[in-house]
Amino acid sequence: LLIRRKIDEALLDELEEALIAADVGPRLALDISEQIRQKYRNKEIEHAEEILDFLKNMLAEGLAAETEMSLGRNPDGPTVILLIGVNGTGKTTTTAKLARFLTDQGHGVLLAAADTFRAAAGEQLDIWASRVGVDIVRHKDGADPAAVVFDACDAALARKLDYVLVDTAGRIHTKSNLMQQLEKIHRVAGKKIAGAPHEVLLVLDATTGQNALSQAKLFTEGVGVTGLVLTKLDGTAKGGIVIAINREIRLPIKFVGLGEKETDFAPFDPHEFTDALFA
Amino acid sequence: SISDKLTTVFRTIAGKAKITEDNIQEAMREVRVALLEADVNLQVARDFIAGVKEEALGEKVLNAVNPGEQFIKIVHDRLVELLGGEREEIKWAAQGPTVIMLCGLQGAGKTTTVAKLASRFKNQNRRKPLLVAADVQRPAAIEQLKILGQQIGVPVYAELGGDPVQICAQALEVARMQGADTILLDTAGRLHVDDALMFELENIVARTKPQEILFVCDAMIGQSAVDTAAEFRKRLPLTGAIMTKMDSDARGGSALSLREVTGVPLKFVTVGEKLDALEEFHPDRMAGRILG
Ligand SMILES: Nc1nc2c(ncn2[C@@H]2O[C@H](COP(=O)(O)OP(=O)(O)OP(=O)(O)O)[C@@H](O)[C@H]2O)c(=O)[nH]1
Ligand SMILES: Nc1nc2c(ncn2[C@@H]2O[C@H](COP(=O)(O)OP(=O)(O)OP(=O)(O)O)[C@@H](O)[C@H]2O)c(=O)[nH]1
Ligand SMILES: [Mg+2]
Ligand SMILES: [Mg+2]
Repeated sequence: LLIRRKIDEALLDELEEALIAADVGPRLALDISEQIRQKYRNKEIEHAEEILDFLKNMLAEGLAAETEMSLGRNPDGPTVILLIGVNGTGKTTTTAKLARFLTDQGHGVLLAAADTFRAAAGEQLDIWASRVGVDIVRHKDGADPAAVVFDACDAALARKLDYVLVDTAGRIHTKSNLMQQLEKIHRVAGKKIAGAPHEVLLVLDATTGQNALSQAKLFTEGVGVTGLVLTKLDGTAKGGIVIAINREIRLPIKFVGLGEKETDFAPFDPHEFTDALFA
Repeated sequence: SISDKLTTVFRTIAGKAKITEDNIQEAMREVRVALLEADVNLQVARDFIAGVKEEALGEKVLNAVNPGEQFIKIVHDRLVELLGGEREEIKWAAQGPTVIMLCGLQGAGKTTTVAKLASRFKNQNRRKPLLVAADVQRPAAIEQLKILGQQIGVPVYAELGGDPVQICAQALEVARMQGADTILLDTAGRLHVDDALMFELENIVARTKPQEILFVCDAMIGQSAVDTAAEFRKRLPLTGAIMTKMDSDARGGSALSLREVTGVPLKFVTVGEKLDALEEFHPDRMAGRILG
């Protein structure tokens, strides 16, 4: 009995370290390993060999619970989706991937180039629009992003399209003027199309560490987030920070980015994700 | 904050400070958590804590009026020492042009940073830079660098399509013709586990023999910073690193991991999207930021 107990203490330490290495964070990693220890003591877990599977399941269920995995949908017209996030996380590329995903399903999609600030942002999205084969609304550099969104919604209504995907400029979540700009985009969309935006996706880089918590909190406070996209999961980072986010705010993870091509994109699968976490 | 936590650790019910083996251990645990929450890599944090343990059990803490404060000072000073050392500037070539290559993961801030460097070298170091757009893969990457080059008055060498290795090699010739003495290579973002693309970087290095190979790292990167940096260091003779997006509230613990794992110094940090948002790296400021 003593030997068996010794094995799982070492195993529990290993699991805690794996969680930390996956960016779950030290306090939550300890919490989780404590939970597992309790379950083992209460005989909810019978054998040491079952611990890993139990843990994976527990985490997957946590991510799947309350998860509305499908995209928000407007029953009365174009569905407006905002893509937001910190600089360089993959918003523009994700906009293209989402456009491809939706057109593959037979939907009509329009892109709104609402990053009117960064060098060649409009050109970048323009190239993606032609690659994916969808319309795009662009204004001059320095134009008001909200005006781009307004025009894009108009165009989508006129052309009877199903989705407007709004690519916004990267921004640091602690900069209140930039968060206000985002809030204005949100408001203007809502004025143009009832209920818009019907989905606000926070694009998170899977390599991000504990700062993702601050990002999730402030973007949610600033403009409201309805779902996450976790990009760059094709690297070695596990993206475990979403488990920490999940404990604090219920933000369903809707999609994952798996590379730089427009097809490197998939709906989020909680069990696949937790399997990879301990791989 | 960590200082508050440590003050609590060393305080007794009577409000007076007391040192025991136990609360030293507890203090170490608190520091470890602070480092991990700041995104310092697990192994690096462990080694770091082991490194301060001896000093923590020594005279300074044991005889201190405020041991919590003294403890923090030991940790802080040790961090500064590990992060800093001598301030290293760019290794300018003694003769001929200086080649500086930027590399790193996707979206780290390379293109924006390479333009900031060009602007600094032109205005502060009186250099005559040439920017080289060696990212032929990302949509409008060349356009992005051209626009930035225009904004700072620095020429950009680019070829539409073509091979990054050839482009960089050709850039040396172009620089010679233009009389440019500083050649800055902007490369495409890539994964450290992408063998073909890492090999491409090795080839660029072989053809252009850069004086500086700078690893560009996002301040918000987490635990995977160690694997990433180690692989880049394994394949390339890195000479320095640049940490970007330090205008965010990311603690930047990867700075310590970077230094410990690659041995290269952090030469600059970037603090915003504008082209003048480039600063020298200050180890003491970074230490304070990591400790929160
Ligand atoms: N490996 C990998 N790279 C990705 C992924 N998603 C995006 N990228 C790359 O990350 C880099 C940044 O992508 P962008 O789409 O420009 O990111 P962004 O968030 O729009 O950037 P800003 O608008 O400047 O804030 C590009 O090199 C993309 O190809 C992914 O899932 N995997
Ligand atoms: N706030 C802030 N944004 C930055 C900083 N450095 C770069 N950025 C932004 O980060 C985003 C990505 O920058 P890029 O220069 O395109 O990154 P990159 O490494 O060249 O990207 P790839 O070529 O796709 O790998 C852009 O939105 C930049 O404006 C910084 O120090 N602070
Ligand atoms: Mg973008
Ligand atoms: Mg670039």
